[in-house]
Amino acid sequence: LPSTCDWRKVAGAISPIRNQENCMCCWAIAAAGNIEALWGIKYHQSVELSVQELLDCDRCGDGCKGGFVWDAFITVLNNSGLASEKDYPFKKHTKPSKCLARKYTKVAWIQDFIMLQDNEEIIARHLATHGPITVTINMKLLQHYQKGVIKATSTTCDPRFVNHSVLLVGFGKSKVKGMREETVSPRSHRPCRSTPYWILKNSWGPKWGEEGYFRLHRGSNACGITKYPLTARVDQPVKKKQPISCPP
Amino acid sequence: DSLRAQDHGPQPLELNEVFKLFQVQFNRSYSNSAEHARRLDIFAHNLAQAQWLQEDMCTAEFGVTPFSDLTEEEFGQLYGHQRATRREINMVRKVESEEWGEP
Repeated sequence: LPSTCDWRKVAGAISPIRNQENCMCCWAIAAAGNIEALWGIKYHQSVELSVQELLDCDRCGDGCKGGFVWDAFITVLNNSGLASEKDYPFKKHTKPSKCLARKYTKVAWIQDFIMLQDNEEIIARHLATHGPITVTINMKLLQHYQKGVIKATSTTCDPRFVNHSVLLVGFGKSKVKGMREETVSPRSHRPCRSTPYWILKNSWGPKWGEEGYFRLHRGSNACGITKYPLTARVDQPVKKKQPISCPP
Repeated sequence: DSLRAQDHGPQPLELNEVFKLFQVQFNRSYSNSAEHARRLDIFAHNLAQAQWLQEDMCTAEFGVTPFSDLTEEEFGQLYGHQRATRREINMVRKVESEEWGEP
């Protein structure tokens, strides 16, 4: 496992930050971002996918009233792919029975999707070796967040209650002061404590947080980040090995 | 409002100034004075909450954001992914059963 990983550094992998505005479609934006990233990494093709198609064609109806990442992946599977953002643009609202999936050419598709184990080491390994992953977190602390690494506890951010889906795009470690200024004599050299963090892509526009991104502490299940780690798969399914059979 | 502001954050005059700046920065206007007063109260509460988080967590910065005039409940309702929680519970059950080795 590398000590740092940042898929934003791969040209064409991570699409620009979106803004969901008054439409509760974080789940669709996270899923689209996941497929865009995997498509960019595997095929070296930068694609921007239609979030609106995910909203209009969601099996549960009005996608702007909320949803789940797995529903977005099911829509992509049912429609045999997803149109481009350019062809089927985001309107920030949905109308009943307005699925226009058949009207536009598909520019990306998936084989299936999986949920990873609720283990940050496994999530980091998958992220580093395959690409970005969608996660669903408790967004409580994001209401007041400006920048830096959020070190949440179960009291400040209940990991059992998750209500916002985002895209995990990397991880790293930051050097931060271990103690507060006033508690240490000016002469002493305070040891720097390394804070491991996740890098997450949000859908509240580029002016929010760290240019649309935020960082969460890694290794403490901060805000329930391990609860629903989902990712699409754009690879061909691995061919089954020939079964070994015992000779008669 | 004044008591609340004195208890937790900036003095009332400062708070009003900060709130005005917030309104300009994020293009906020309210339908009437009662609503304005309510939002100011929420804003003061949120500012105090941000200050508390800032003190508690030295690795991140918290403060005024586009959501500073919303209650925690409103923020969750407007920007979360909430739908029927029943389906979420089913999903949890499935994961838990897999952990115990059942397909």
